[in-house]
Amino acid sequence: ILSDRLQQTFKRLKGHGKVTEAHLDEAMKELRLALLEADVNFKVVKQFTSKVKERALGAEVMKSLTPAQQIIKVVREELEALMGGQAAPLSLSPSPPTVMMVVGLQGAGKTTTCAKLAAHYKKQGKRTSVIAADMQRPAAVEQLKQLGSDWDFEVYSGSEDPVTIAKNGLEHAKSHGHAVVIIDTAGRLHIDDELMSELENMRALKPHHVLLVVDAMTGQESVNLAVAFDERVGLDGVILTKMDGDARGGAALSIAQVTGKPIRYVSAGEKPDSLDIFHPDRMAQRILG
Amino acid sequence: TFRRSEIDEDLWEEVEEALIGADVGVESTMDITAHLRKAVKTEGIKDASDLWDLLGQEVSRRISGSATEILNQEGKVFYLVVGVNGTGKTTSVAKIARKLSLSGNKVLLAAGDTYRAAAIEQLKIWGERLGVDVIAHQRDANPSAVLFDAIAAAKAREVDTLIADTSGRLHTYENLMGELEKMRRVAERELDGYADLKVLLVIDATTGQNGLIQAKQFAAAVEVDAIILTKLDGTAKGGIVISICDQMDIPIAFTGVGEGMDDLEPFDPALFAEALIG
Ligand SMILES: Nc1nc2c(ncn2[C@@H]2O[C@H](COP(=O)(O)OP(=O)(O)OP(=O)(O)O)[C@@H](O)[C@H]2O)c(=O)[nH]1
Ligand SMILES: Nc1nc2c(ncn2[C@@H]2O[C@H](COP(=O)(O)OP(=O)(O)OP(=O)(O)O)[C@@H](O)[C@H]2O)c(=O)[nH]1
Ligand SMILES: [Mg+2]
Ligand SMILES: [Mg+2]
Repeated sequence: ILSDRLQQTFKRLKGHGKVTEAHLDEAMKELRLALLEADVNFKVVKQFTSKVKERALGAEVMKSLTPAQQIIKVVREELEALMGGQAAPLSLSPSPPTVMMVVGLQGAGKTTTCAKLAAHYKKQGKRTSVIAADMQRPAAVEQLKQLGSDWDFEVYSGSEDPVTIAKNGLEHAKSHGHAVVIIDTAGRLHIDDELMSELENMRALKPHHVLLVVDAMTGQESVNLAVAFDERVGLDGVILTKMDGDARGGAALSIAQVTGKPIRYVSAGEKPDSLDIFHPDRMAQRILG
Repeated sequence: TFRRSEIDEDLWEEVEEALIGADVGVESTMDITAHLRKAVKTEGIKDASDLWDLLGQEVSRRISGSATEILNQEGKVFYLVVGVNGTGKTTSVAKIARKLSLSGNKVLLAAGDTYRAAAIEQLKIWGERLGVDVIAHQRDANPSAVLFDAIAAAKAREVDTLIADTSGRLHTYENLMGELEKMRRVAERELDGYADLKVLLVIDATTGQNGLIQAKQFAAAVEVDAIILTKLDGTAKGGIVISICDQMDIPIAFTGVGEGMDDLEPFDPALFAEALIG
């Protein structure tokens, strides 16, 4: 793991002598490898390691008797600062319903996440519905209906195009006094211009929160996909799924760095109670391995 | 192609970034660049475009395709399609059924995902679209029981190919991997020589280094015969398969290039390498 590798590096290089900038460069090489192995995007790694080196050139590392530990401390602080500092749940609008729109690539976990969010608010006593706006995947509407029946939330569906269904679903939610409405959208590629335009049109319905759902095992493309969704649709937050796997989750750092948008939740399972507030310190620990 | 024309340290950095950015991973990237540096020395290569060609060849020789074995099916085959959640298993089952039935095979599908909401319905819709029957039980039935019935039906109907969809599962769950092992054992026993059993692991091209761990864990549990690499119609390059092929010798059978039943292509190492290095 990184802390051991850094210990070895300093032991080998400086022995009992002073820490030099050359030693720091070696340490930054180790840091770079560790972050790349954790799926952090290579451009983000470059920026991040130069920031860490900049801080490490200060006395806390250079004059320390345990430079490896000091560097790890700096790395952890920088990771946590980048990924959002503190955990915060989604704000609810003072004039209901609060509208959440869930977007992302195919298979990321959007439908399941919509269902979990609905179950979560339902449990808090808030009347919640999910709009089944995926008209492309076979049995997508049926999937939400079954989850709605399993986990006790309402599902609004229709037969029109996704944007019309979303619009009608919002009106239905308003007239029925729902506190929260969640729009489940079809998975799509960020390079599919037509489907990204559809999302822009849905965004015109003014959701309070647009949430990008990202699979924790996503590799280097996390940057491209997050930037594309943010630029075209505009994101308010990110939800990281399948965290019950053993992917290191470097995509979290990449996305935080390039979009500046907060990771709001972490999904770690297929059951309704497996949605947790995102904790930057735990994520930092996981990325560092 | 490279942005620069001479082979210098900046170019080597460009090579590294092309590979890392394609999810090839640190270890395989270092191995590939080490091979290339040696080749440049021993063959006296001066031109960046020659290095580019060499890079493509180096990538291509580390991966192998096995689409022909599947497409030119000789005996009867039972395919067990496995992988982590959301990778495209159910859709890939439909695509393979499509290819095989177009070439005259009698195909039957088994709805082995009895867990997830609407998994059975999803496969049934594909079956209708394909004109292929689907053997299914109700939700929460024992998936091994579904395989049992599907194999019996396959034998009775003298089907050429039986393809079984399974539920997505993360390899971090011992009980789920155990369930998969049991499904394979039940299938082998029930097939009793009627058909060859092949396991296809579905890997999403957007997956980073975890793809290698997935391959190792699934191979350890049920032995993997070939990989289907999906969602290559996106921007991800799927470079993790280089590590998988390198370390585990598992060939890639097909690539998924879209959400329709015809969006499946036989894996071509040279084309894949070309697309990967960009
Ligand atoms: N283990 C685990 N599985 C998850 C998690 N989130 C979702 N899944 C599973 O991932 C698979 C895909 O989830 P979906 O909700 O269908 O994904 P989606 O983004 O709606 O997919 P499309 O609509 O096809 O784009 C399903 O098998 C889910 O049960 C998670 O946090 N952990
Ligand atoms: N763009 C693209 N999308 C794909 C491809 N293969 C599958 N998909 C989409 O990915 C999503 C998930 O596909 P599924 O077939 O449901 O995946 P799965 O592995 O069976 O999912 P679980 O059973 O929930 O684990 C769907 O929206 C598919 O349409 C592909 O090659 N390209
Ligand atoms: Mg969905
Ligand atoms: Mg499936």
